Amino acid sequence: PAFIYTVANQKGGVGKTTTTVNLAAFIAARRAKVLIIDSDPQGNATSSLGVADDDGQATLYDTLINKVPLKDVIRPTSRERLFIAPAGPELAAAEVEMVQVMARETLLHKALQPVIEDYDFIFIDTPPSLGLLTVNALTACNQGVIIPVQCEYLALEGLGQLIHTVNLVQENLNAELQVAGVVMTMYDGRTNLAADVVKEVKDYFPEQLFKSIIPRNIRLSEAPSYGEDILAYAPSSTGCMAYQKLTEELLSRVRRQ
Amino acid sequence: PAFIYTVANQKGGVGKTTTTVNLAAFIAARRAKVLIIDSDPQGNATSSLGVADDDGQATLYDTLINKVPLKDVIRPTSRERLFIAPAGPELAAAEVEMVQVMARETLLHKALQPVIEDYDFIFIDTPPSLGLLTVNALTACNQGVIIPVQCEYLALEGLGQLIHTVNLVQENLNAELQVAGVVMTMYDGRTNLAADVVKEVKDYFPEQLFKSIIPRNIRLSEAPSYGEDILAYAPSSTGCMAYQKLTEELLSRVRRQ
Ligand SMILES: Nc1ncnc2c1ncn2[C@@H]1O[C@H](COP(=O)(O)OP(=O)(O)OP(=O)(O)O)[C@@H](O)[C@H]1O
Ligand SMILES: Nc1ncnc2c1ncn2[C@@H]1O[C@H](COP(=O)(O)OP(=O)(O)OP(=O)(O)O)[C@@H](O)[C@H]1O
Ligand SMILES: [Mg+2]
Ligand SMILES: [Mg+2]
Repeated sequence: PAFIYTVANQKGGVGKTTTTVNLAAFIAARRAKVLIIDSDPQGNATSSLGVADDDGQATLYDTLINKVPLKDVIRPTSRERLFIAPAGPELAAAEVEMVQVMARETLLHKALQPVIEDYDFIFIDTPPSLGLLTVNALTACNQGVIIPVQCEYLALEGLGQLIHTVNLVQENLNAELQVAGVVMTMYDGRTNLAADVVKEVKDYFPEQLFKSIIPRNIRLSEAPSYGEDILAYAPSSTGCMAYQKLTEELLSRVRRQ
Repeated sequence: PAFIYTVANQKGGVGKTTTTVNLAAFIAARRAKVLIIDSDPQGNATSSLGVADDDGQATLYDTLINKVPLKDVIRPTSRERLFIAPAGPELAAAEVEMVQVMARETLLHKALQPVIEDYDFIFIDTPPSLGLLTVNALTACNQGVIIPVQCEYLALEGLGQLIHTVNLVQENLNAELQVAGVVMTMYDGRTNLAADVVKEVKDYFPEQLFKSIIPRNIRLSEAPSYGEDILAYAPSSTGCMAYQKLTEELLSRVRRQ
């Protein structure tokens, strides 16, 4: 069955989508079959890979709320062996609609079961919140959660709340849940602030912090406008090389079932 | 009564808190009395002004859920004439707890009524979502919503959903709601991407786009680590001058009651 990771952090704009898309792309490039689940109503992972979400086809909302099988929602992307279950704008309504549903936190986990033998890796992108969509993602993963942390002071604030939610899910919904890794993003070497933040995060997560640090690199923010991952768009950029190293580190930490 | 603005955009990390804190600071510096409402459970506006949220005192959660009067929650900040109703971590629970409450979208609006004569301006910071906390803020403002838009491709995606929510609130909860202004943030002149994004936003919001563009400026991200606004921390920085110009523009658009 697939190795399933969730990428989460309720702080906004820290690189969740960028990390999801590029880890998935590097692993697909290594001949594995990879699926991205876009559970963020903004649909940034969907549009980053050039996949339309407004053509009337079924999206993740239909799987969670209308019981449409996930395999009828999954689409190919421009990268070989990389697929996506797209988010659509209607997903924003799912948070409220799921509140009344029995075992609402397990809807995504259940929806994934019929497809986990079809993929080697699954990455779940999440919205910047700790609501039901993110809780569903934390419940569904079997390798744990990857936490991108921006190298900014304000990004330190919410880590306690995030870990609190991870612990609650681990105790009540997914005993296997752990912090698979913490990755520093948008590192700008020209300031002391970034180095100070890295040091704080290292003290907070000594075991889980990845050695690979993602630098601030304009190519990473340009790639989505072409519907490409960084490996396709700018293979010799510092952003690309950093995500390549991160992929190697992640693969070295995989927990065999 | 006070001029009340909400600062909102469900896209994460676009500068909502930075814009809230610094507009409020500049206006307080002009001898007006200003209140910030921190309705983001992360509490970034609270910590940006050096205000503790873990000392057991009442926070916005207590006002929304336990009917504690707002005036018993409001605290002074290090800047004269600038006050804040702090968010605490328990505010994350408010979104779910409010779902069952009668007229849940109007809780903040009602909580503000007893204090609106005490302030000249009120700014409401919101979390990166279109949930009940943000809907409460959109219902409570009387001057409209200020929308920060990061100069990045992915920041364009969600504007349609945001405007859709603004229109729904305007039709059902707050007839006065309008887009008070759109401000471009983290502009990096070294890339074409930023200029392209500004052009797209200008086409989308021809009337409401502020002329002042906030450049990417490290001083803005350092200031919160000292608990200061940009005017106190780095008065001659490009970030400070941009927020000063933005304040002038905002004041020129105030709708007299
Ligand atoms: N290392 C980087 N260098 C430069 N820009 C980056 C980097 N990583 C991400 N970006 C850009 O920064 C913005 C925020 O990143 P991204 O959208 O991946 O964050 P997110 O955490 O998924 O945001 P949200 O909380 O809204 O879901 C995007 O415009 C993205 O293109
Ligand atoms: N113009 C700027 N130049 C450089 N850094 C900035 C600028 N504006 C904001 N920042 C920094 O970028 C990060 C994101 O900004 P901020 O937290 O204000 O966004 P937000 O929209 O409130 O985020 P969230 O969606 O998590 O609430 C913060 O670390 C902030 O200090
Ligand atoms: Mg994202
Ligand atoms: Mg904020």
